[in-house]
Amino acid sequence: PLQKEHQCQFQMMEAAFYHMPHPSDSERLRTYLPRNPVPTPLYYHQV
Amino acid sequence: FDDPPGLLEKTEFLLREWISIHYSATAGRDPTRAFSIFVQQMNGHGILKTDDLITRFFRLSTQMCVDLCYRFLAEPASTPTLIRTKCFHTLDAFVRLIALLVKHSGDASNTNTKINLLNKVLGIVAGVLLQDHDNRLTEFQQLPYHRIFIMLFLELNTPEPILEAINYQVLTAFCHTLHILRPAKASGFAYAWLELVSHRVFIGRMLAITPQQKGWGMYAQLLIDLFKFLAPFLRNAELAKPVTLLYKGTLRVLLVLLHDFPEFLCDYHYGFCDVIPPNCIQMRNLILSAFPRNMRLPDPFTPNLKVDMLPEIAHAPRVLTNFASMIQPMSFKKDLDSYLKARAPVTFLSDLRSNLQVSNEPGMRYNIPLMNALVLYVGAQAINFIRNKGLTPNMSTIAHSSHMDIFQNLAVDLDTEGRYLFLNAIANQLRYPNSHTHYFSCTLLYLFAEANTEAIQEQITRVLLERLIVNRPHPWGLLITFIELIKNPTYKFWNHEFVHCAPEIEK
Amino acid sequence: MVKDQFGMVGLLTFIRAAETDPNLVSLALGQDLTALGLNLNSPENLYPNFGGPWAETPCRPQDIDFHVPPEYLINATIREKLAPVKLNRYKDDLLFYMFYTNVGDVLQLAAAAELYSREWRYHTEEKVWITQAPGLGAVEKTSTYERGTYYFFDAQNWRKVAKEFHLDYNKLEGRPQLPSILPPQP
Repeated sequence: PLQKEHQCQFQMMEAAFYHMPHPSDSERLRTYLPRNPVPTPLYYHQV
Repeated sequence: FDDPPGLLEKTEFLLREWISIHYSATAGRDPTRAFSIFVQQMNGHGILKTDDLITRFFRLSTQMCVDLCYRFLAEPASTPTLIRTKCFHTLDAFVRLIALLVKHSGDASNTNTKINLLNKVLGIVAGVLLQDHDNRLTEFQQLPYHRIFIMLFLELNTPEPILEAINYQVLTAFCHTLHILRPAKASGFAYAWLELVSHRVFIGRMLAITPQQKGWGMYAQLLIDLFKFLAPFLRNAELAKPVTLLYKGTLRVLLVLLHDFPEFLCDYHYGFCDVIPPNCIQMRNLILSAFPRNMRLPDPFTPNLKVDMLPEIAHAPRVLTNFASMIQPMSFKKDLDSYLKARAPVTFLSDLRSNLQVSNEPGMRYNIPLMNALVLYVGAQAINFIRNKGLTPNMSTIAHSSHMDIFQNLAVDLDTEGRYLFLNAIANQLRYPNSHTHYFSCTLLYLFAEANTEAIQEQITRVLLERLIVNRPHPWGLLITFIELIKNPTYKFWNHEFVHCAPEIEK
Repeated sequence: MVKDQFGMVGLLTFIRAAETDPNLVSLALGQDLTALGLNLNSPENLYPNFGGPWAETPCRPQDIDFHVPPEYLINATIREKLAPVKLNRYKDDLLFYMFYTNVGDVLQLAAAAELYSREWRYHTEEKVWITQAPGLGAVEKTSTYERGTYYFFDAQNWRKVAKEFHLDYNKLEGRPQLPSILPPQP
């Protein structure tokens, strides 16, 4: 069974789960061509 | 506390001043000149006069940057891209100021000033994060801190002579900070923390570029921090989505390490398996499957593979954890050594189980790290003992020794939970061809052959089988042991009822 | 046989439970580690373009910041002086470059839309862009398909190549739709 401390840890992790880091958080700000991730059709190249 | 009057206003003024300088055209052309002008302004306001004032300046600045981000994050109808652009506009300037102060403080030869300042700033940011984490609880946001740490790390790892000269201390400072902010301490920062630890530049610096593998030990400690945090959630098997995401992210990082730095996983496998829960089979297999890149593994399915003829089989693997020191208390270690040497005191065997048992709570009855350390220590001693007699470990030379007394006693005397953990400790040594893999493979087969109850044989089979039915990768030593067990008629494996207890098992 | 969870029955119970409870699978039977977006057979090291623990794909070239002299960086102050990105002013090969290097980004869609407006069509199975080859029209045309020689853009050799195609109209992508709310340029 999860101890109390683990339940608190889980709550904090769960909250963070809803605002995950973006890939651009680790990249220099690109003022000219910023990353704008959008879902593209699966039949387009994904890599 | 006790900030001198007016310091907050001065700090805010200077921070605004720096941001406009940072984005000005002159800074674009000549960053160092712009910086030196600003340092004079800081001096003019007496900020650099004492250590205490510098500390207060950085704490207040960090606080201001963080508060600004929370305000942007709270703005309604703003897109993540826009929020980030606004936050990073300020944070990146603040980071640049820190990086320039670290680079240019003290004179070029005196690196201590630089490193002391870096440790101070990292400690301040970590302190602000932990306080924020404890105050805001589930409203805590990792974004500002993640940005400060990663951009500062990247700035301080640009290939410039001044920075290359202090790179190892920079890495050490970041590892200390990440250990302070380990997921068990700042669970709301766990995802950002893993991003930082697994960032391509961080991995490159810690595991590839830093000479003599000097970063390996620190990196291993960070992974152990991660496994320790995940353990209670993974032990529950029912993974909630936030845990699944972190677990899957961990698998990705381990796959990169397995592919690029298998020797790192080989060297630290023991410490990792000590903290990974026993039911986390695939992740443990991934670590145990690592083998040195210059080694060619013979196909485990080669008919009549003569394992003891392989050249590497006689070499002891590097185990960088001091597992002998983990056998506590000292009195127990003393009795152990005395029993190994002279098979006395005889009570050592009958007391063994009570030394290993820590509670009566099902699933938590045994001291797993002690069990693991005992098994590896006794095994390593056994190999030396056999070698010193000019022999090599095999099914006959490992028998009838004080070492095997201990293993057989554990197999017979422990309850099913204890025996499961004991057999796991042995199976954790079945890796690439080396003397430990060979000895423990023989030991497992010997325990199977000499078992006085079928339960022992059933649990040996269980421990091996659960490691084999998971998706790849599978450690080489595990495969050759199981193949020997099911193919060699000596073990009469297929005669046992537990092999036919269900179609899936038999298959 | 051993009655508790530490024997064969314990393992069997877990295996059977995992068949119905997907949350259990990740630990009981593990997952296919080759499906996590890492090329585990790559002869090169993976870490230099590792996209991070949550990334399904490696970093793209433009995601990796290399250390360049500060003058090379587009300073925010000259940002306004640079011409805005206008795809209809670029030649086809730049559009193809943007399409192939900005996977999963609005730029890929924007490049696709501009190519479409220049009478290129994306074949959703062949996964290539195709256009009429002047003077080499269709030799056969029906309401559902046409056959003949067309140009396709060969991204490996980065040039237009003439080739025979049997074009099912329903395999040609319609006009690419750009997302309604284009995130505002910062």
